[in-house]
Amino acid sequence: FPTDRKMENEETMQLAQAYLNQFYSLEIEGSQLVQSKNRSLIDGKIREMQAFFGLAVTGKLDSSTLEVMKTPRCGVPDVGQ
Amino acid sequence: YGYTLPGWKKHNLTYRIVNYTPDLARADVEEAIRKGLDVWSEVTPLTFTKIPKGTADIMIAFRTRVHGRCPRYFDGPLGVLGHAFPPGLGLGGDTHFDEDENWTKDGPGFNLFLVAAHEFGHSLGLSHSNDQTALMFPNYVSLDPSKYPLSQDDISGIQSIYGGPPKATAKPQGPTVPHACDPDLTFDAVTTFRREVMFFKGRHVWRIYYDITDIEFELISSFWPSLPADIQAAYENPKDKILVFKDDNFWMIRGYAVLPDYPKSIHTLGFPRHVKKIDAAVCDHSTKKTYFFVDIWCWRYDEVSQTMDRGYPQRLVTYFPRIGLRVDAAFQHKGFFYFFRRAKQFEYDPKAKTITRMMKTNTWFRC
Repeated sequence: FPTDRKMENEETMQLAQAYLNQFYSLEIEGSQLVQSKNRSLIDGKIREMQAFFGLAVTGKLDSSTLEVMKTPRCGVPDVGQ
Repeated sequence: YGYTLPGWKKHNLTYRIVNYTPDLARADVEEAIRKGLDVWSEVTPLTFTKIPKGTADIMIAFRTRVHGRCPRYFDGPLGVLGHAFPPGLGLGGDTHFDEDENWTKDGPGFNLFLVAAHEFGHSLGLSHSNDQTALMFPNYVSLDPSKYPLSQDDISGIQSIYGGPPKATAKPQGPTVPHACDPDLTFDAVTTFRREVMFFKGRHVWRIYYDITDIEFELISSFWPSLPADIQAAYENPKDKILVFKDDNFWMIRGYAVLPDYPKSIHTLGFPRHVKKIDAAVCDHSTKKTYFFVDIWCWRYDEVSQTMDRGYPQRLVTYFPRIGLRVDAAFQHKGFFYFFRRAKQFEYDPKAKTITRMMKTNTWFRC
């Protein structure tokens, strides 16, 4: 069902955004997500995170990237304390 | 390893466990914390001393969600497990664990020792490493807790801030691991413990049994994680408890557990404020009197009334003639006192008030 997939994508994006905010100093609020300049900002942060964890650097929220984001971890940011 | 932040300006740090998770026994929490700090003190010049109250360099607490003035927050089960702050005043060095997690010593759940060791890396100035074998890798990795947790990456990172351990402790089998048959062996403290005698030296303790030939050599922290190293005096009181002294604190031990609410101040025993530490102590179980040796002075404590006897202190040289000005350690066995002063041991008959034998300190180790 398209609406389910849309919701799923939104949840995935929110998870990624919260993760990148907390650990990669993204500093973007939910409502600003849709703006194009922020999209590229998020892609950049996703790449930074993927590079850090030794994943394929795609800038996309693929399954392995999401799996890492869901893994229990330390609350200290990976960049710029 | 990632970037590092300025480390602590001093090497002797204090820590305090502010509260305890109900998931584990109190002793298990203390052991996990102690081992988590030992991981770093073994590869740096840093030392960590536990304090029971007041402000420590590293304040350790279990919290949930948004907590106090902490700028970070927890998120319920899973997700974020803990966080810590780099060296500095106030929150600097402090470590928080998410109480909503299931903390374990072994088995399912999150191993407190492993998470603590990781967070203490932050408390000392390390950031995250992208080396997946490193302790400072951000994601929780369920390691075998008995496996050595530091990778070379972690060691290089922490030593880039503080350097390596002082030369004396650099070699694994060097002088810091004392040798039982070293002819110049001295002891920090000696005490009986039921049918054993325990000889304390630095971070280690030898245990001998009256009726068995073998000798055990262990880390003090393996029995009593909350005890510091380099204790200064110890004795067994008539109530099957050991009292251990360091600086102006003493701990009371029953069996293999340090009693809660310790350490306490030595001044609660009746010592005046100017007494800052105890050099040695021995209890005469026939008279229920305990002798405390403080520099050249000897104090006497009545174990029945639990008060300091009047007419003390007296000079050690007058009360125990020919032992010498000071003693390092003492214990009682079969009615005799055994005094240790540097590399000499004196067997002393308290009734006849005479030295019956002079020996090397390690005669008990059958070298």
